[in-house]
Amino acid sequence: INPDIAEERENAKFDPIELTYVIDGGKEKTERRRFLESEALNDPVFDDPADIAFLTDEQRHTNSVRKSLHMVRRLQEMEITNHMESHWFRVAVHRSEEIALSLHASMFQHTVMHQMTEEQQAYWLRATKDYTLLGTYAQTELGHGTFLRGLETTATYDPTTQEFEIHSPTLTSMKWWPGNLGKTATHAIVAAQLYTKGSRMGVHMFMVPLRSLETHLPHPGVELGDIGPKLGYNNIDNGFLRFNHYRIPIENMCMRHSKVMPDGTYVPPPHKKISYGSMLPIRSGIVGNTGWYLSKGSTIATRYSVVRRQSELIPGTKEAKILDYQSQQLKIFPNLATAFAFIFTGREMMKHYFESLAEMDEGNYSSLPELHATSAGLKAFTSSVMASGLEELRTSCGGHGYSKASGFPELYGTAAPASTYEGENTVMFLQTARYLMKV
Amino acid sequence: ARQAGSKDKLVGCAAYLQADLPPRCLAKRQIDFLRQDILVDAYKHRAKSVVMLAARRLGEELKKGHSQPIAWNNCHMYLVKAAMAHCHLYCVESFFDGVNTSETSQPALDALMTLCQFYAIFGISQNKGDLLQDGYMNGEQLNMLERQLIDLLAVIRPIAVTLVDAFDVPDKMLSSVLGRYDGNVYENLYEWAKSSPLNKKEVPDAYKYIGPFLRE
Repeated sequence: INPDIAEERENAKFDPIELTYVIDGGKEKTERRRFLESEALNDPVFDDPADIAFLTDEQRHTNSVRKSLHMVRRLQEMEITNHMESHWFRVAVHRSEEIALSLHASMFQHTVMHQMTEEQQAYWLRATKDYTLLGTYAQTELGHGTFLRGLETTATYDPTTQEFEIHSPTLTSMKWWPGNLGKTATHAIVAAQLYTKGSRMGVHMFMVPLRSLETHLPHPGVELGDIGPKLGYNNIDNGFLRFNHYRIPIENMCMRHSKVMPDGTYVPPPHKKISYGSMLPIRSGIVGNTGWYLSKGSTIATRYSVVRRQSELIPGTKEAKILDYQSQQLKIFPNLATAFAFIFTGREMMKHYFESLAEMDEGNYSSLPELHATSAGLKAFTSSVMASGLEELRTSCGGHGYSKASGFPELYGTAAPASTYEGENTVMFLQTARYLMKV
Repeated sequence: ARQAGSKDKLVGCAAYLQADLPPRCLAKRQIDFLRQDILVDAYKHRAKSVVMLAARRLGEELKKGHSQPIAWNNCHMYLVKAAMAHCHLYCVESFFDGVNTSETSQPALDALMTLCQFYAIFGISQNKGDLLQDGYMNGEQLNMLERQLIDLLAVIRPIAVTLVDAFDVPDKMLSSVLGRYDGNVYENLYEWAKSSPLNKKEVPDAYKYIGPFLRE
């Protein structure tokens, strides 16, 4: 142990594990998290072939998929179904990288559970939970993001064959960005404009098979590919998808809230924003995650700042630990405090979400507008504060913060997309403002 | 904002829009800025005033004859600020609630409360213009607030490493040579650099360009 950091711990006023219990929500949870992390960190199959900084993007993708599939098997063997426990294990498996196949276990599965009927779930939920298919969630298009009503992909119902024809009518209607869409996923929940009996009924969700489960080749009428290198997420094949008059059976429309009858008659949902429901848990979850990203950045910057010495604080003495400089404290401590603030806020947000979800399952949608506005605004607020905070923490490490050895480039690349995915932040703020003006 | 002006009682996270808040910040001494009620009231006041300001600006735009979408677009600056202030308040209240309901030792609880106070004070300092603009706080109070901010730095400094250790992130998950738990940074930076693929050969492939260039 470096004596400068050992000295800090010797002078501690409390045992850090006490706060760890608070952060995790109790001693038992900390012990369970540590157990699951050790299962992942001590399993040699989860070791990377080299430091990921030295791997190519293709090597990282292959390695990431390899680890993810072993992770699925281990989760099944350990019979882990609890969302939080599963999350702890997934994070430990992927370490500083984005979790591969994360959309399968989150938005894809969430849509199956909350937007499909019980009859539909009888097949799709089992397939999803058993991983006999690999799913993703295809909403964003090349020319359209947060404004869902602007999506161009069409799903036109044909009552003569009782099929939907899924089509990408323009270049800008190509699905663009979904995680693991390019080369890995076999199925996608696709957001498309529903047309039936010649009328447009708005955006609805469809379960669409993309690749053969035997050969992994795309089905005829489906064009798939990777969108190329990005600022971060370079272990993930974020993809593009273009349909050419591709047909799926009527049963593949998510029909829990709105329906298309075999003759083409449309039955509307009880609440117009109900189909946006899959966004809510993700946005709510982002809030707490921003706290975790800041906690990592604060950990790196604080520990390094008691090892790094620079200049004489008092002339003629040893170079001072840089954390003793007030300017350094002003860079790090606000972000350290913010990490705790966002962890607590994320917990509150998830509590709010689960309470509202329980009400909605009982048919009470009164809390939906507030939940929608709160999750949108908090997602935007926390992710924008986090992104600028990580940059400040990086610069607090001087030149070494620029090296990939610091962990900051990967951390920032993995954390920063939260400012633009699941709704670009300014648009999210304006959605919250709309609610505030109404109330 | 629309409902707040009516007799309908607001519930949930926007209830503060109808709350009776002190018209001026009640802090008289520097230490008052450690009080939860004074800090949270400042955030409520800021959120309420910027939300209501946005609503007024929107109303003015509508009175000019603009359609709702154009009026909305002309108020983006106020609206985004209103949403941010609302969310900032939510975070401050959640942090205080989280600390107040935490069960742990007194020193750990004190540390957590210090961080919470620091978070709230820092946020006010960063957004002081909103609180000065309508006279909710005055210059003297802001001086006291910022002196309290500086004093808290000295409280956090000795426990900073303990606080980040509490996040309990194993080295393999942190993936940072600088943030190693053992603090052995420099020797491991050197080892990490040596493992770079560029260091596999003493003479790099790029020498096919360097050599002829130097010989020219």
